[in-house]
Amino acid sequence: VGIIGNVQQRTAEVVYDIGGGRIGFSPKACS
Amino acid sequence: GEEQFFRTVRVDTLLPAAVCSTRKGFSTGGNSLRVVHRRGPCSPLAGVKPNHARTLLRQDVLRVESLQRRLSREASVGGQTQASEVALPAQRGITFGTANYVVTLGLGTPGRDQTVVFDTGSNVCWVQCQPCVGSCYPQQGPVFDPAASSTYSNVSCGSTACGNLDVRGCSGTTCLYGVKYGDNSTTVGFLATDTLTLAPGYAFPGFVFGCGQRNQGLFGKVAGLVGLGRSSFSLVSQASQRLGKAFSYCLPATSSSTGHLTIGESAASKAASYTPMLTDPRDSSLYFLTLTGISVGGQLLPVSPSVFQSAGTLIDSGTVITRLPPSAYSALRSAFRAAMAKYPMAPPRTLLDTCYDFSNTETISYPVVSLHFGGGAELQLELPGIFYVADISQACLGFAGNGSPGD
Repeated sequence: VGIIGNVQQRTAEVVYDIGGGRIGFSPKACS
Repeated sequence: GEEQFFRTVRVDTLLPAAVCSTRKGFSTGGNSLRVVHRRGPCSPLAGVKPNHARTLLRQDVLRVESLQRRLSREASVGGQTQASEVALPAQRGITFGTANYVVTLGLGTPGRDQTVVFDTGSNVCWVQCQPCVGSCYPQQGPVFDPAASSTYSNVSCGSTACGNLDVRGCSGTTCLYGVKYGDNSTTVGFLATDTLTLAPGYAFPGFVFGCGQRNQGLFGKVAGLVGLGRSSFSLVSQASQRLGKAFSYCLPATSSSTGHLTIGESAASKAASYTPMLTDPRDSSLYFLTLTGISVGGQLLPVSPSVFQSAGTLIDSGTVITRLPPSAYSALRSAFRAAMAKYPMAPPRTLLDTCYDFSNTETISYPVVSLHFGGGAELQLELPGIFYVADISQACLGFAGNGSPGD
């Protein structure tokens, strides 16, 4: 498989909405 | 167009600072925990400067091999044993290796702080436990003592929780758990319940975890691990009744800064751009999504979406370097090298083959890299999401190719 690693995740808040069945990226939320 | 898709930064911002810089305006109260890199100056684990090439990247290779093995149809599966010792499967280790981000939470009554790694690729939560019948590795701070907690209980062998473990055994009527990680680290002990506290007012009585009595391997000085996978044992599953079935995190941009892990909904969730979360029957506890394309400097790479979709894509908090299908990585590398052509290249660093020597440059201009996902979600990467920098003379593109298109 391809894998999105944590270097690439360092620039956005990553949201795991398991109940809603979706993964989100919020680019400005961490700065 | 160029201004929008290229950024210019000072080279000295590529490296972490020697001292910890806590993000302003962030509270660790409520359902949010402070996240730090376990080897950086913000870590409570007496930060040790990481040796990137020899340790982190090699452990990352082990982790990815472990993930690929875990998803291989040939993987053997551990089962129940009635022996007094849990028999760990010989071939199938779940991932651990480079899960380098740690949080501190409370366990027991009264609560004792435990600094643990968190990992979306793991499910079972565990800490080292007294009396360490087999062995405990040296950790930072005292090992959790069940005898000092008024709310601690062992889980019985006939319970549903024990039956749901992948690897289990019984010692009399007490349930034993076992986990073998992809780097051959292991933990074995009693399955137990106690009160887990994220923060004052956020306590979870009856939290199921492993009370590790024989713990060996590459755990560093952490007290244990908190799994954030999709099985019933993970922290997010166990907290879901109260906080909802969601979590989010901001990983620190460098090892000298801080981030957060929020269990339940966060304010950011409303502003996020979403892609469907997929389940792969090869391992339903991992988080899969659909990667459809990559752009470099605003230009979409000439790679068919089917290249990404033939083997699938998962997102993992513990893997360091993003792995791509070989042809997709080749296209990314070509486009990135073309955009960075004015800078001298440096030798490759383990699995990273596109590295630059910025030691004679004050500022650099780099192309923005974006990942495109099914449903239209986009993750636009900035500097910390593009470069893996161990040394200013060897700053590398933080992507790598898989060995074969089917990996």
